[in-house]
Amino acid sequence: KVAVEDPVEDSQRKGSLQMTSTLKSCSASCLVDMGTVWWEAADFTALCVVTACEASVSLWRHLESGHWGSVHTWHFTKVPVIQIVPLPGVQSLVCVALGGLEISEIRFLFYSSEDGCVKQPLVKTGNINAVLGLKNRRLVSSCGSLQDQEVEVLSFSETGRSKERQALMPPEETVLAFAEVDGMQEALIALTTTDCLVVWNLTTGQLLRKVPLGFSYPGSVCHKVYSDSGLLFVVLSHPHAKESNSCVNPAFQVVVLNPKTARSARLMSLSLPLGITGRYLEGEVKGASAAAVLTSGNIAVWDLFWGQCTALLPPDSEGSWSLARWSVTDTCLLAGQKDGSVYIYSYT
Amino acid sequence: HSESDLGPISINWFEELSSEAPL
Repeated sequence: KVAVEDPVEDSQRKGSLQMTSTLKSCSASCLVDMGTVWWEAADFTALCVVTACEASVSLWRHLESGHWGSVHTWHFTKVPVIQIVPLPGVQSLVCVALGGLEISEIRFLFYSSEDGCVKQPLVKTGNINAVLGLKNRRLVSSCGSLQDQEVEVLSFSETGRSKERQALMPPEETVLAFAEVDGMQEALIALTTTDCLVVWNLTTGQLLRKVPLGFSYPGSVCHKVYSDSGLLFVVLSHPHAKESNSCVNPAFQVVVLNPKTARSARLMSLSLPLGITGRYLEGEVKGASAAAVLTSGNIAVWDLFWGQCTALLPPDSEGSWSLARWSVTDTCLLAGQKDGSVYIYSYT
Repeated sequence: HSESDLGPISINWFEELSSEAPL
């Protein structure tokens, strides 16, 4: 059981990470991503863990014995897996992005009870810059760059069959990452390579606003956007920032944006925990919680409303952490190591 | 942040921008 220990700041909200179980995947290669998905089969319905290695994706179910058993594995011999694309609210279906340096394919993974085989149909191909699963079984992606860029929302059925494709008006800059807006189902945000925030109307495909943020960090990533009282609160990270001390190198930043006037301001920086040096490597934001793997090998968790680090997971004897993901239930944090070890922590 | 930093705030910004933006 680990928590932030800071005797000076007793008034801070402290969280707790309690390890509940572990699983070992990808014995032969490096763990590239992980996540959770509700899975319904003939004999069980359960929250399962998904692990991705370069050449395979596996679905794991927690057994009564306390161990994790492999339910299905999808193999990829031609193009390596880059990431799992979470699909909010979707059951029994996993989405993965494959490619070399950039994403070249997006595939859905499922099990067909008709013929008893796992399937991996192709959803999209091309030079894909960014992809995000949206609520109500939609997937947004951007292909190409600059003037040739195509931004598209794909609607799909419960079984993963594509139903409709809607084009969004492309911005003049290449999209780096998309983010949904909490509380506004029909709004979509993206951050571009020139650190512009772009706002779309998902229903009409209109490009509503382009707001230059003027950051000195190239290649920032937007994770999450909250809408409140006419303002947008955007959570950003800077994976390519130079390593320096924690005061000037926050893990996450929150920027407030007035979409009506296209003016923005920095609102809050989430600093590294006391005594921890380095910088943000990768992470995920879910609900009001942000988790990040730091170059020091730690995983740190922040409460976005309080703006404070609430828990810290030091590297264990087996090695440093390389991945941090929230489960779809919000209450669990998955901590992964390159050798394929996945540790499941309950976060309170 | 005061309203002067960010300019006048509109609760209905999404509808207003959607009515102004080209289709």
